[in-house]
Amino acid sequence: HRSGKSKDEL
Amino acid sequence: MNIFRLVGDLSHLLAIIILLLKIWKTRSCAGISGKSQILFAIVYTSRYLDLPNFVSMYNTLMKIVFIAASYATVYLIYMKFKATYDHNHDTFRVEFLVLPSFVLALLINHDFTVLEVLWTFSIYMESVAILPQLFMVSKTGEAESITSHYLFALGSYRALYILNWIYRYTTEDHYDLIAIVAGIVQTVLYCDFFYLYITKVLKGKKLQLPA
Repeated sequence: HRSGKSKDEL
Repeated sequence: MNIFRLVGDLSHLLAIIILLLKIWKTRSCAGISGKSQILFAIVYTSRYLDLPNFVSMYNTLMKIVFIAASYATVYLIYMKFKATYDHNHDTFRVEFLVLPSFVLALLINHDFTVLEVLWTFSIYMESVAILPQLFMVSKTGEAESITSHYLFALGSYRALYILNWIYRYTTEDHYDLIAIVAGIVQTVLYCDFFYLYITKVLKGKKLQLPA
């Protein structure tokens, strides 16, 4: 599983 | 982009528009917490500092709308319709939300850089930014129907994001623990209100708390 920020989300 | 994300974003946008229209049409910000609105302006400002990093037209446009609308709302409450601002009931101590959110962002983040810490701060800050507004409703014991619709749309948005995160975890194998935990906290804070909204406002009654 990749953890981290979803840059496309608002 | 999945359906939960899209409906969540639209719900968020709807909430912001409802609030702006309510204040503009009634020429009054009675029952609205200016403190919560200042916190939201801080949230969008610190989160969207990454605006120069282009993701998509949709992303850029929404970020600009959220920032602009939050400042417009603060302007209407504290300048244009200042006389109607109910500051006697807007007494939540916001430093108890801002400072812990900031300290927590310094301690728990994805990356210890200025942009990342500010982004994380905005996530923590957003999860509790509605508290002055909910405090105000509980203090006055009531909320206008339009204010209830605003709160319902705003609360639904993060609940829909949780569904989006579950969907992304199963389809893309991707998750962001910081956003998920804060999003759950944020949604839980609205539960009491959701209950009142469904049992009262949707049945045509005013949102009034028992004396």
